[in-house]
Amino acid sequence: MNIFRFAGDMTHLASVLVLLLKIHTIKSCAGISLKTQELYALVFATRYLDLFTDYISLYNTLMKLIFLGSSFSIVWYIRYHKIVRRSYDKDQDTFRHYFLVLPCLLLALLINEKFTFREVMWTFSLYLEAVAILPQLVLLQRTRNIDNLTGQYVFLLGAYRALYILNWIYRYFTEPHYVHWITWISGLVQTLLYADFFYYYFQSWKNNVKLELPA
Amino acid sequence: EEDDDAHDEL
Repeated sequence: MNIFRFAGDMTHLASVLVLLLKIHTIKSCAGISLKTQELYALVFATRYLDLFTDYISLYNTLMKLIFLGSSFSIVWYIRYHKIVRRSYDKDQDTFRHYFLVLPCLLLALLINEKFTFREVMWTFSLYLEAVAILPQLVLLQRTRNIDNLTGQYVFLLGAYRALYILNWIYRYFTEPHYVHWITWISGLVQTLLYADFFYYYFQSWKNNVKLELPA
Repeated sequence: EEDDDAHDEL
């Protein structure tokens, strides 16, 4: 494992921890899109089907369990926790899941590396992860008041994706036969979706003002 | 050739 991949995983882990911290200690999920969180839970559930059939490393297994556990518990908190759920911006978080899920499923059935159940599910999870942040970005744009933790959460998620691109470039030059167009293109699309957010995030950081996305 | 190296990523 190279440094970019490890840093990417750690950034991903940090993003989840920031979100759990916000929900658990402040008992608030204001500004967090339940739609995006449900999509992530679906992403991990379909991607990690190999959890019990293929062993790669202890690190790999532990991280998979952490991402599965955290994504489902975040969904549980927002949906059912009696205090947390009150802060959920339900009326603002109106993005429809199936606009994303159905096209991703169709695309995975059509474009995949191997037409097997597991490979199609894996590919579906890549496509879905690429667009799963959209409900969150829409919600951020609607929310006039983005708190620091929510901003950091989205920033860390974007940073994780950018680091994965560096990881692929590194692997391409250091490992023979390492060519994965589907992973790369969906990963690139995913990272580009953060470009706008990054721009305003750095602006607010540079000028030391509160993060706000233009309508 | 068994090509599983993308599946070692998370």
